[in-house]
Parts: sequence; C-alpha cells; structure tokens
Amino acid sequence: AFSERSSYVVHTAVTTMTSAEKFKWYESSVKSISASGEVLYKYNHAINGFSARLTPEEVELLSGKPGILAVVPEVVYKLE
Amino acid sequence: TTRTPTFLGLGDNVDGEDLRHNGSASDVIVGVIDSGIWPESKSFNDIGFGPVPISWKGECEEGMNFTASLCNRKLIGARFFLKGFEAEMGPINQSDDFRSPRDSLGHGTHTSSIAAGSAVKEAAFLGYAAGVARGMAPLARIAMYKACWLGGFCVSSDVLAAIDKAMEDNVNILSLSLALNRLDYDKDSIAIGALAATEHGVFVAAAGGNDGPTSSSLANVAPWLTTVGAGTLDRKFPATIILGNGKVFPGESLLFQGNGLPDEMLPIVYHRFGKEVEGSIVLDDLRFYDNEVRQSKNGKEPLGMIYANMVFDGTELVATYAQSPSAVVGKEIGDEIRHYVITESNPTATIKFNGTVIGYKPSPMVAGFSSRGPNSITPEILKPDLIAPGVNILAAWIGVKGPDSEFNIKSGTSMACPHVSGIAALLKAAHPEWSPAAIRSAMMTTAKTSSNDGKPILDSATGKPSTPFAHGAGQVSPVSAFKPGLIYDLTAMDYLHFLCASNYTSSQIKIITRIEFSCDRSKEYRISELNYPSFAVTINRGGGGAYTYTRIVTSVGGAGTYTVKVMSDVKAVNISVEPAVLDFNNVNEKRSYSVIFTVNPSMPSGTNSFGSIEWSDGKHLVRSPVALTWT
Repeated sequence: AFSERSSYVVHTAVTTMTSAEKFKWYESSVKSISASGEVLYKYNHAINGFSARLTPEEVELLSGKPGILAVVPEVVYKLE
Repeated sequence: TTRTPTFLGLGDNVDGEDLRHNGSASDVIVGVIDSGIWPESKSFNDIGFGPVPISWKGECEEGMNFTASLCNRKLIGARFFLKGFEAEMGPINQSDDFRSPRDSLGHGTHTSSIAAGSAVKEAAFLGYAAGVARGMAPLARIAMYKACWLGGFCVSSDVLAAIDKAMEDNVNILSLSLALNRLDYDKDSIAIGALAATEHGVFVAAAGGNDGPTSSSLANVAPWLTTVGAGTLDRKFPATIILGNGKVFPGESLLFQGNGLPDEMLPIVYHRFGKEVEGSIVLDDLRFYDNEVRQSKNGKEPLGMIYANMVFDGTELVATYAQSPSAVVGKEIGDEIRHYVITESNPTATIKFNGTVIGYKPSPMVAGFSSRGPNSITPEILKPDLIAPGVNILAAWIGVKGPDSEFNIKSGTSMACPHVSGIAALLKAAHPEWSPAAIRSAMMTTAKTSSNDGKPILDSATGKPSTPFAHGAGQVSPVSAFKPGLIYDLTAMDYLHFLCASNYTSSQIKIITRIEFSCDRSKEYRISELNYPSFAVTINRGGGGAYTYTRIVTSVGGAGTYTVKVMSDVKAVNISVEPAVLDFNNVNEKRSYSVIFTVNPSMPSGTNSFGSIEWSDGKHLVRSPVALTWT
C-alpha cells in the first residue's frame, strides 16, 4: 500500500481556527479516509494546509470532504 | 564572490566607504532555501559581528555531522527538510548526503556565500579568479533551509515547509535558486509560499532557470517574485589554441590544477574516431550545454583537451573543473579545428593558457543558458525582472566533493539570484520601510541596459543586442538602486486584483492567497493595471489598436519635477504618456500616469517590439522596459 502512495499538498479552507486546532483537523481529515495515510508536514504560514502520502482513492475521498480546497500532486524543483 | 562587487559598483573593500550604505545590514536576515551549508567555510566566519537580531526566532538544528555550535553570529540558523524527499525517493544514502543542514552538493554553500558571505582575503580556485571574496551583503546574517538533496532535487512539500519555517523564523529576504517552469500559480508551491512571505514583508528572489536561449523558457514568473536571469562578468579565463598549420584561435580555459602543456606541438586526435589519446591533445565535440564536460576518454588521460561546441555559435563559454589542461571553443572555431584534424595526415596543436583576465568588453552579456521570456503563464507581466552576474562565479565550497578547494567557480541563474538577494538585503537595511515590491522596483528602474563599452547589452546566444525578454530591466546596479527617485509599489490587494484579472476562481485565489476573496463581477480587472515597473503588451491580431496601461509612482526622493521620455524600436507602435510631467512636492507623494500604446494590429504573428519609458528629474533616471508581442 505504501508503494501506491504519492505525496500531495492539501490546501484547506480553514482560516478561523488556532494553529493547534488546524493541525488537529489536518490529522483527523487524513485519519478519516485512511488508516495508514501519513501527514508529512502541517503548514502554518505559507499555506493553510498540509502535505500527506495518499493513494489515488484516498485523494478522491479527501477531495470531496468539506473544507478541502485542492489536493495537488507533489512537484520536483531543481537547483539551477 | 570575487570581482562581482566591483563589477556591480559596490567595491571590494568591506571596511571602506563603498559600504557606507551597509551600516545596519547586520539586522537583516537572508534565508536561503538550497542544498545546505558548509559552516566551516571562512565565508561564514562571524568575526566582528554583534548579537543576533532580536527579531530572530530560528534555530540551528542538529543532525549528521552538524551540531548547534556550528552556527554563529553570521550563520544564525540552519534547518533541514527531507520528509517529502524521502517519501518519494526512499531514505537518503548517508554515504552520499548528510541527514542534517550540512551541504553535500556545494550549491547551497556557494549561493549563500554569494548573497551574504563574510569577506575572505586571498580567495581563488586553482589560482583562478583570485581576490577578496565577499557576499553582496557581507554584514547581513544567513539562515540556511536545506530542502534540496541528492541530484539537486527539491520536492514541493519540503520547499513549502522551508518557506513556512523561514517566515516563522522572521527572515527578511528569501533566496531560491531552484525552478520548474510552466507551473500555474495554484499548482506552484514556490509561487504560493512566496506570496505568503511577500505579504509578511519578506523580499523573495528566485532563479529564472537555465533553459535558455529557448523562448518562453522562464520559471518563477509570478509577479510577486523577483525573477533573476544571468549575465556574464568582465572576467575571462582565456586560452589560445595553436594548430600545426600556424592558425591561432581564441578559446576559454577550463579550470585545472598544475602546469599547462609542454612547449612543443603535440599530436591532436579526434575523439569521434576513438584514436589513442596518450601523449595527445584530444578534440571532443561539446553537444549540449550541461555545465560539466566529459573527462578521461577511453579510460586514458590525454595530455590536453579541446572541447568544440556543436550547438550554438555563441562566444560565451562556461568554465568548469577539468582533470587535464583543457580549453573550450565556439562552434565556428570548432568547425575549423575539426576540419584541420580530419584533413591533415599528422595534425598537431598546442594550447597556451593565459590565466585570469579582468576588464573584458563587452560585459555584461546575457548568458546563453539564461531562460527567456515571454512569460508563459502571464504574458502581460514582463519577465525576467532583471539580470545579475551568473557566469564563472567564484564562491565558497564544501570540503567533500570535487576539487579540494575552499572556493569553486560555478555558473547558472542559481548564482545570479543570490546577487539580487544580497543587494535586496542592503536596500532593506538602508530603507527598512520599503515593501518587497518597492525594493524590486528600485532595482529594476535603476538597472543598467548598456555594457561596459557603452553599447546595449548583447545576448551571448546570438551575439546581437539582447531584449527585455532576456535581460528584463537590465543588470542590477546597486548603488543607483539606493536612490531610485520614484518607486512602483504593490500591496496584497493589488495581487488579489491581479488574480481576478487572470480569471482565477475564488477557490484558486483562496489556495494561492489563503484569503476568502470574491472578485467583483461588476468590476473590470485588468492585468495592465498591476503597478509593475515594466510593461508587456500582448496584441491580438484584429483586435483594437490602442492599449492603455496605468501606473502609480511614489516619490522616495522628495520634491522634484519628472518629465517622460519614450523610446521605441519600430514605427508600428506609437507610445504616448499622459501626463508627460509629474510634479512632487514631498516625499511619499503619489502620482498616476497612463501609457497608451497605439499599434498596427496587423503585424505578423510572433513580431516583437521593444522600448522604454523613462522618467527623469535631472538627478534620477527611472526606467521601465517595454515589450510588445503580436500573437
């Protein structure tokens, strides 16, 4: 199952919660669609959201949940 | 870096009057998102530095071969982000990289020292480019955010985490020498994170990419980013190639250790024919610019190498480390040497190496590899914003890779970007009240469009005059940027209006800005109204013949009367400015003006035209580049 997972940046619509509340919500959002989905980072300033390892099915489930704006596949930048 | 401070007008003497503007730069923190740092480098010594700024909230994270005690009053913070990289690529091999802020590639050490390295006397790489090495802002503080790992790859979740932490730590400047082109803003973590940082008051500079000279190859094109292209220095490492038939050709030396070649003429063989190489000079085709020439043919070391370009006939040749005495030549000369080697029964040659030469004209030239506009995401925003030195740049290096040297010479828009980041730190120190957009405006409107021979900047890829699609506003000119006279400022609301004008949905706008904002359907948003210090006009065939752009300038130089001068290179365009005179009575006064581009809409698709709009009060010259494209 792990090998089917890819990394995604998840943008959320939460703006009124405290950081602690947001972070808890991010964790529970992933847990609600996946027993083994892993949150990589919870962001506090650069975006409202988090990054996680998800399967394509989990992406579909998460994308349909209230408060989720977009689930964007990881991209790779390169030093120039 | 050696030479670039002087080349840009800042001078080499860190103790002298040339850094009079730099008095409070020690309060400015430059965050660098890159491959880590080699803290033992002399470029990060903190001799003479006072306590870290009280605004600093960051840390020196410990890890493999990196303890917190390696940070000091110069390198005030170092963190690393690899959850995303390891999740995608698997655990890092700890014999190849350090699970810590320590740099195993050299890139981050190089770029951070370019931005804000301390002064180091007698710096050189294998004897080349010798001098005092210093960053653009040698008194500023450095914070390294390692988010790029083996192969120079940086995944977006790690980059976003680095930006997030840099904002929390309170950096003032962010320098990102990494890129990926053709990403829409709502899919681009650099663009999204940089907008949040900009709204937080952080100036963000980013490399424009090394995919030139292909058109529309630029990356990092969002209007809140300062996009940096690369130019050459007035420094060369020349070599002379002498053939057995008496012909003499100029080339460029690669960087090697030890003596040159013996005095006598040597046999020269063509690598393509796979002949023996021992005791010979080998001629090899250089098909692609990759910044790393191949070494050691057929498993045997030749006495010397001549790399002959096959791709473009530019004169710009990038120096890199070589194991044996080597030179590079352009395509035209390469063809002559190839012809000689193929047709002569016993061809011979030698190479004379002439060390480091300063004062080469013309310079700067736009580097052939520097990515080009037009902007592929928003053609109405001219990119790159400006160029800075990015060819054959000497800066600090690591102790574990490549040649055993404290410094190394590298090329790329990665090297140009931190020049601008460091200069932004100087401007932030001198004008702490300036917004990130004001700092960029000051650099753009005072940038130089001519080279050191007084003629327009040339493009290495063509040998012809460069255009704003290659050099933007021109080469950064830091001393002029301290007193720009007028600035074009921008706020977060301006960027929201820009996104409305770009037809982003409310949901996309919320992703990019984190703000709940609905575009007013009754309002006509126009990208042409974004208060940008340059003009890009996209003309639709068969469309109307007049395009109006509005701008607001703020006086930062106090009272003055500015008159406008318009330059345009083709008769198919008439550019008028209303009003043509702007009066300012006090500092911070704002005045608006409109530019009307009246064009012949039936010009062939793909036609470009360039020009400029210059405001002057006799003391300041406030110049904006103009690019028109018929689609």
